[in-house]
Amino acid sequence: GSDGAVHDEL
Amino acid sequence: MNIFRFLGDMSHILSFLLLLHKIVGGKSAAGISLRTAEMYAIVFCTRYIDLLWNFASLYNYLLKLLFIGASLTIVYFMRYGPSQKATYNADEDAFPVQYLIAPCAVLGVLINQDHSSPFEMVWAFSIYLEAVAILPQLFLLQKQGEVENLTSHYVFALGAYRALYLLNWMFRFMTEPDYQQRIVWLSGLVQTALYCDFFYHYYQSKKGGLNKSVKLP
Repeated sequence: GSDGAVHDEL
Repeated sequence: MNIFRFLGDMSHILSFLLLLHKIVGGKSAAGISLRTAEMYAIVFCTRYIDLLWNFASLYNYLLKLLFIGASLTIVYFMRYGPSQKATYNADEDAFPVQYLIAPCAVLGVLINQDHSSPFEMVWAFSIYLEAVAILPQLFLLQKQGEVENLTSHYVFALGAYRALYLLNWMFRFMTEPDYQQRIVWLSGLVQTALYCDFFYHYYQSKKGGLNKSVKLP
């Protein structure tokens, strides 16, 4: 996303 | 990883195990909404499509596979298992899901974390759809009035998973400076709120013992 983070939650 | 998120994931796994135990083990789909089951299958297949190019951790990877596998297994048995088809309350499982799926798709395209990325649109769609996917199941239970034990434990475990995720988000918001995720906050709140009425009746019924069935007004 724009925050640059991989979605790490399920 | 924090304790709330871990317990939330475990509660989510428990909800799948309870449902599989009833549908595959007990060969019964009575009181279970195929519409909700299908929406969860859509939710996990769309959200976890990034299995193919993202790797956050082994835990994350395996649970994604597990959630996709379990949700598809449930749909498969409800659609094609002879005894499951015979016990499924098709007439009462009548919530008009197109009114949930279409707005979620539009919202996913319009409101997401990064407009340039198709995956972010799909991901946001899955978050919105998950928030409301339980509605056909609650609608079916409401129609039937009395809820089987296993089904009530299943819905409770699913609600507990989302409530624990709310605590997880609060914890991460306080401990991780960059943690934002406004979309999930709002969707998670909506999703958990939908369970409040059920939680109340579950508590009222179960305080005398876990084997008392839940009656909905």
